[in-house]
Amino acid sequence: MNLFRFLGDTAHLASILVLIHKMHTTKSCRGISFKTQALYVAVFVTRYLDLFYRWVSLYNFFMKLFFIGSSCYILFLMKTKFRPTQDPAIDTFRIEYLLGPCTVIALIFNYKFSPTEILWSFSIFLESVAILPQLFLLQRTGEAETITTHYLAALGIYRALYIPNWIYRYFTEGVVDPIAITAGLVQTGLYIDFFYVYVTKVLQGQKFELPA
Amino acid sequence: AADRHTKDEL
Repeated sequence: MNLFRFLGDTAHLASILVLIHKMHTTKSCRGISFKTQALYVAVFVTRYLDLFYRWVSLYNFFMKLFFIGSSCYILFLMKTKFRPTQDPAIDTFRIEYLLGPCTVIALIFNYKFSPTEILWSFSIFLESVAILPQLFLLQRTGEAETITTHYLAALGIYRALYIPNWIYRYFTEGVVDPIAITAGLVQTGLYIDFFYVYVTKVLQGQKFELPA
Repeated sequence: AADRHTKDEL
């Protein structure tokens, strides 16, 4: 564990708490892509199957439980309590275009051709693009509630912090994970446009609005 | 590099 990874995980944790907080305070999941949230459940469940056979640490164990539990809770809220505030008509990204290629790539790029390793690879690739339905929804509506942008910013910071973490690990432990690094760079790259608007508008106290 | 990966990240 190093500071970059710990702060990254903290940002990830914070992003989820911000999202749940947004839903409870505004009594709405408006502006949130159900598809992205469902993809995150798939990501966590396929990646953390190792809960059953690999012990890493108490920290790792509880974080995994939290990510699986909280992502399922978010889906549950979106399908029950806040269902009327959800608009499937604007959440139209075709997730087949993500699931298909991620499956193929996971079958090609994995550390061992075994079910759990392939699922692990799949989860890494899927996480890198899982935010796309959300960014697509944002693009379609052209604006977002400030709290939703804080959620996205925290997620982006989490991804960004994993990059110095890998650099640090390479120099201190000699650990290199080509699959995680490649997917991680792609994932971080997807946030660049968002961050530009977030920094130039939201952090200056303006509303998040995309230029027409 | 595969075996040097520790799978301890979230």
